Amino acid sequence: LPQTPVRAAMNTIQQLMMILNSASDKPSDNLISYFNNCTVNPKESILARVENLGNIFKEKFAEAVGQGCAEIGSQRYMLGVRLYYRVMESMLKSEEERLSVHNFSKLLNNNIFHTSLLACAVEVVMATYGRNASQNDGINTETNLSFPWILNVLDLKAFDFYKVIESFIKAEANLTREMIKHLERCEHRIMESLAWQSDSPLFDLIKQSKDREGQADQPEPTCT
Amino acid sequence: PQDYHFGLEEGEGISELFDCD
Repeated sequence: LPQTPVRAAMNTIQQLMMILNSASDKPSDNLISYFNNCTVNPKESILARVENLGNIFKEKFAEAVGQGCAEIGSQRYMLGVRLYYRVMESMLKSEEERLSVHNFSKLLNNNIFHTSLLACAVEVVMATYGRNASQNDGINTETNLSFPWILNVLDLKAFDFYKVIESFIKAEANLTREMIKHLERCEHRIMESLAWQSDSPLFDLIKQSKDREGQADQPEPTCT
Repeated sequence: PQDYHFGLEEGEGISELFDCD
């Protein structure tokens, strides 16, 4: 059948649903074993963070779209959580092979890593559903939930979100071309503007690398 | 995905990016 924008969107939604229908809302046995291998078991903090951020997300979603759509926000968030656990497991498997490491205590107890990964997973779900207004379950298309809305909701710096994107794409082989293109556009937008906001961790990184190179240079103030 | 431009170098992964290597 000829590909139309609506059909492409439907394919994306169906593809995402295929991936996530079999995924779990909770960490898999494989993930639990990675957690158990950690010096500090991160399981409770991961579950607590998913719940806390979920409450914030649902509240912001309902504020943005309308209280009548709170349940839709909840469903979107849970799809994001399923994708989050699925990609986390895939990432750990590849890191295990790459680094020959089994103890991921530092990474799995890193709050920014988890928030970035979860934000990326939820962004994929939001972009998938946002792509086709008619599929928005009646959501008012005027409400702009597109990127970088998720960064503000989860109080995440754009540069930290940026750091997870490429590994996310590598870890989830079933992302559609549209989804990968969307994440790439996010990357470009972050690098072209969002990462250069005055409170961005990118400036710390630049300073650290300059200090390492022995150049005590001050990052230029951002132009207003 | 052939048309995504991978930029991470050899030996760079999620652990290094989040300073957890």
